[in-house]
Amino acid sequence: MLELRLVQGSLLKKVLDAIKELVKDANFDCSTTGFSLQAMDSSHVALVSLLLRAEGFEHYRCDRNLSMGMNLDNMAKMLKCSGNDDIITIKADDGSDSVTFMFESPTQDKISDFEMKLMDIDSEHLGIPEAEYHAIIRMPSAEFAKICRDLASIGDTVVISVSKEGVKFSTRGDIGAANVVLRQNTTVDKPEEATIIEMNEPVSLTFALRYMNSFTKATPLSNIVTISLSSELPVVVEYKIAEMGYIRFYLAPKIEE
Amino acid sequence: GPKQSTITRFFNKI
Repeated sequence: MLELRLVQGSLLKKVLDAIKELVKDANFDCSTTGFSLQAMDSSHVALVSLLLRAEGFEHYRCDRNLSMGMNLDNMAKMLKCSGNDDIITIKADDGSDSVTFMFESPTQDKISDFEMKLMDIDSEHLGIPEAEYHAIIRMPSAEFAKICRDLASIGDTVVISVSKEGVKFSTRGDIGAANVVLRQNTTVDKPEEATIIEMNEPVSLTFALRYMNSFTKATPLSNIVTISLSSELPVVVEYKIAEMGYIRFYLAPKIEE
Repeated sequence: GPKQSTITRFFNKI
């Protein structure tokens, strides 16, 4: 038996909006730790890892580990039927081939339930090694989204370079080229407006902007994004989900063969 | 130009 009650139901809608462009079908795993998901896009270029910790739910009951295969477009369709302030409860019986989303209005005067069929998904689970990153950039998520959007209008790939001078986002395309340099800036009114660049070693990596832009669909989840770079590894773009967990996107670099 | 690598090149199946 599974019963997860999330008072801030809109969070779940935002999570779905953040990943449904990248991944079509995925297994949601439920354990005593929390509600999680790991999935790759169909080309195996990007991976998303989501964790909503059990403590973040008002009520969390998961009698045994359960993996529920869902089509994310269908799940998003169902969640769209909830009100923005609704409490969402996810329910499933052991061995059931469906999951139920229950929506309660804040004043309890409207209660709906939507049942969705589950599906069998053959998915590989990958071990993500602990890593020492050459550089970690913490910046306003809206600024990162703007840079990715702006550069994608010029080129298809972005080179992200971190040096003593700051972090540079560069692209090149048929109509020209663009460079955006950000310097560390901690003299801001609010901590979430700061740009913090932690560099252990200079690093420069090339990525497909299409994926970066897809990751920025998570912007409504957090004011801050953290970008971790290492020359040997996929970049990690992380959005923290307030008091609940995180959504992390991993993107494999473009490599000179 | 540089070629797109895949996630499975870096992370192993468990």
